[in-house]
Amino acid sequence: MNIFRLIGDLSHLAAIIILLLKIWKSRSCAGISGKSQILFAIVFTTRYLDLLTSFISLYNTCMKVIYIGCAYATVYLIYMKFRATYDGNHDSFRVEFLVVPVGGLAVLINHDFSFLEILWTFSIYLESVAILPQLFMISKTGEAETITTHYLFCLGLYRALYLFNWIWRFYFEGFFDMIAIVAGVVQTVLYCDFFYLYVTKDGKGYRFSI
Amino acid sequence: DGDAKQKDEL
Repeated sequence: MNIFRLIGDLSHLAAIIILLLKIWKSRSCAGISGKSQILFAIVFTTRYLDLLTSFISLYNTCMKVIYIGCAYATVYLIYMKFRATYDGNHDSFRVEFLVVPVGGLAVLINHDFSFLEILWTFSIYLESVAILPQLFMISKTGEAETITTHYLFCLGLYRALYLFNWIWRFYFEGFFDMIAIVAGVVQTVLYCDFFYLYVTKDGKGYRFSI
Repeated sequence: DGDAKQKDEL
């Protein structure tokens, strides 16, 4: 564990909690892409199946359980409890154009052709593009609530910090995982446009198109 | 290669 990974995990946890609380307190999921949240729930489910097969640490297990729990709770709030506030017309990204290619790629390019490893690879590739429906929705509506931009900032920051974590681990431990690194770079690059808008226009309230 | 080590990252 290093500082980049710790802060990255906490930033990821913050993003997940911010979104869940925002929906719960405002009793509305307006402006939130339910499709992205479903993709994140799939990412966590396919990546954390090793919860059933191996114990790494209390921290690792707790975080995985929290991530999975919050992801499904968020999907539940969007599609069940507050479904009247779900803006389905603007959440129109064709996720099958993400899931199918990602699935194919996971079968073709992976570290080991085993069930758990292919699922893990699928979750890594899927996570790198899972935010696209949300960014697409914001570009269609042309606006985002401030709390939603904080959610996106924390979410984008987490994987950016993981990039530093991988540099750290390569330098100090000689460890690197090319699949995770390449997907992490793609994931972070997708946020760059948003990061620029978030930093340059934060606080004044803004309408922006990605 | 990659899968030898435990996947200790989230």
